[in-house]
Amino acid sequence: MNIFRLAGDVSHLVAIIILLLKIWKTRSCAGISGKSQILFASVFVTRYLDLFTIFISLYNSSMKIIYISCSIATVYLVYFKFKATYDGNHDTFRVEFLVVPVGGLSFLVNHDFSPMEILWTFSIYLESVAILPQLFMISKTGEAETITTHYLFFLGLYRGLYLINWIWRYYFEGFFDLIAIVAGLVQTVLYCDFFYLYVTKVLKGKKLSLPA
Amino acid sequence: KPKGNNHDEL
Repeated sequence: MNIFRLAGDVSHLVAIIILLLKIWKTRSCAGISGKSQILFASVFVTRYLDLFTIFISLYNSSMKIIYISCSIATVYLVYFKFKATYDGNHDTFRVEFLVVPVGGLSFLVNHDFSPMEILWTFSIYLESVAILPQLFMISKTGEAETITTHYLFFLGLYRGLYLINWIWRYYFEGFFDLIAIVAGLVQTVLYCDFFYLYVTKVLKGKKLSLPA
Repeated sequence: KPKGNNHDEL
């Protein structure tokens, strides 16, 4: 464990909590892509199946339980409890265009052709594109609530910090996982446009609206 | 190259 990975996990946890609180407090999931939330929930479920087979540490197991429960709770709030506020007309990204290629790729490019490893690989590839429905929805509505932009900031930051963690681990431990690194790069690059808008607009107190 | 299934990261 190193500071960048810990900071990444904290940033990820903050993002998940921000979103959950936003929906719960405002009793509304306006501007939130339910499709992205479903993708994130499946990312966690497919990646953390080892929760029942391998014990790494209390931290590792508890974070996995928190991520899985919060992401499923968020999907529940969006599609059931606050369904009336779900903006389905703008949440129209065709997720099958993500899931099918990602599913195929995880069978072709993986570290080990075993069920657990293929599910882990699927989860890694899926996470790298899971935010696309959310970014697509923002481009369609042309704006995002400020709290939503903070959610996206911490969510994008987390994998960026993991990239630094992987540089650290390669340098000090000689460890590297090319699948996670390439997917993490793609994932972080997808946020670049948003990061630019976040820094130049939201941090200056303006609302995030597109076109920029 | 890490053996497949020893993923210790979240």
